[in-house]
Amino acid sequence: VAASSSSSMSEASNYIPAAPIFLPEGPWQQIPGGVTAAKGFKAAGIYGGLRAKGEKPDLALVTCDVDATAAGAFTTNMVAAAPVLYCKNALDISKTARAVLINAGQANAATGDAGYQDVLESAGALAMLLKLKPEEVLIESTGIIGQRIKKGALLNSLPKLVNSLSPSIEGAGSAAVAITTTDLVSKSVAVESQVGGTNIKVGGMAKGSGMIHPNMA
Amino acid sequence: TMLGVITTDALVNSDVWRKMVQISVNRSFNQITVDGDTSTNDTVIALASGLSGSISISNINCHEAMQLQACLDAVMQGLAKSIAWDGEGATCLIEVTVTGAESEAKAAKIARSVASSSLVKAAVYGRDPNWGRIAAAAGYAGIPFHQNDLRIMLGDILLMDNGQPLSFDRSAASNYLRKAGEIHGTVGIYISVGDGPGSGQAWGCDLSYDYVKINAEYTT
Repeated sequence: VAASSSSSMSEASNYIPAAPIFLPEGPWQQIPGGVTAAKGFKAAGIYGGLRAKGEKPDLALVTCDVDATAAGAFTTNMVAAAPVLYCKNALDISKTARAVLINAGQANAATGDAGYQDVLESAGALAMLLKLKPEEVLIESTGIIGQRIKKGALLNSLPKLVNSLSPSIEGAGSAAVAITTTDLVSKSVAVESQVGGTNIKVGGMAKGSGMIHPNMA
Repeated sequence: TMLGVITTDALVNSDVWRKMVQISVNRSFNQITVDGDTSTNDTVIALASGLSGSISISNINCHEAMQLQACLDAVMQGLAKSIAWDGEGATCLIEVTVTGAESEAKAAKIARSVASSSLVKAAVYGRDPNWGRIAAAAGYAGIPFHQNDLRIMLGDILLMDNGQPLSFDRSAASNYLRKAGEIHGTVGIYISVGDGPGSGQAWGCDLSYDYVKINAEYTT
């Protein structure tokens, strides 16, 4: 199973090309890996049947082996999506988090209480699978405004998603592809540097191509 | 919509980490624009595992915090620029650098005003070195400056100085834009508004017909 999941990870991570990354100059060097470069992190991206069209991976997960100090910045748009409201609440409750689940295809915005319940149910199901507290699971969604997530497909995909988790470069790459919508390229980068004489790594992934004028706080 | 997940194995306490992440977001994702529309879903989540074994950072003004902040800024700016580079229909990334403002925040606001201007974006797509639109967008950013201090460069071509347009090699300036478009490269717009200490950057992309086509068909 491990062999097949790593080949599907590498397939997923190459589904679309990677963006050129314009890193500023500084006392760091770029290393491969994205969100899995730093110690303790795993990631995965699979096709969960969430997209309206095509079979590009559309469900991603990033986990930490330990309680990670957590921070968030969120849109200040008054019409905030359900996952935004949920994450703000979760970060008010807990200073740490262990997982970020991201779906692409539906924004789960302007979906009212039902949309919020979908987020709670998704976070709860993943927390149970990973043996975590629900507020240690954070959620991001992107896609069509007004549409609820395809909850059945998402919940059914969670076991496969969890089994696909990997600390590898492909794990990070597949997650970076799975979070995209109209992006033509995936965005993922990591650097290694020193803090107080100790080697540390900082990595990340992002998506975005249209409806882009962030004012996050 | 933009989404991001940032990870590090540095050891940092929650209050400091949350301040750092907001500072980096303000220097990166909050400084990009493709179409001026702020999404309902924009989110960045940042997790610090502490597994690197580094000392615990509990004061945002210590040297170690500044080292981590610099790395965080770099990763978020790298990702933010790749989002602007991949703007729908874009043929080039636009990087606006403003110097000489009273503060970083004021310089950043002017920079994003220019990067957001549909007229500037259309001029870049049209390979038109339109200094007037750049000057106007800097002027309506809501940040006071003496217009006679305004200096504008496109790449290394000086278009405006002391608030006045200069005669410049128009075809060279237009070729600079054309070349950037051909390789999906970067157009640099450099603006000085005085001699203050504040500098800031913003990133956007040119406005092409494809943007309209893509968004006329991508219905909600």
